[in-house]
Amino acid sequence: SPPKDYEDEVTFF
Amino acid sequence: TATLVRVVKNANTLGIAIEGGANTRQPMPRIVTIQKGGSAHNCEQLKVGLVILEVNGISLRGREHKEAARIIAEAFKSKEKDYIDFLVVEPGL
Repeated sequence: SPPKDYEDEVTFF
Repeated sequence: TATLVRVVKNANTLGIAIEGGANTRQPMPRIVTIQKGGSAHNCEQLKVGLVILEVNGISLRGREHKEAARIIAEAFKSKEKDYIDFLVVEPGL
């Protein structure tokens, strides 16, 4: 699959 | 040059946010936020922009965002240790 848009992938801890 | 940073779990939250992971434009997880009052902020050594290479000796290389996030979340939740060791690097050096 093509690279994802990493801005969508943010996780807070 | 990678640096080992020990974050003691001295607050209710770790207090960081990460972006990236394998198969994204940011292949290694990168710190995008440090929240005041969290354990990471208290330790004064983690900074926005640092890339996380390892968590308690577990390499994050090749791990997608959700998997890297799970490893960090479990390290914080675990009662086994009262700290988390992060191996971090400043990108572009």
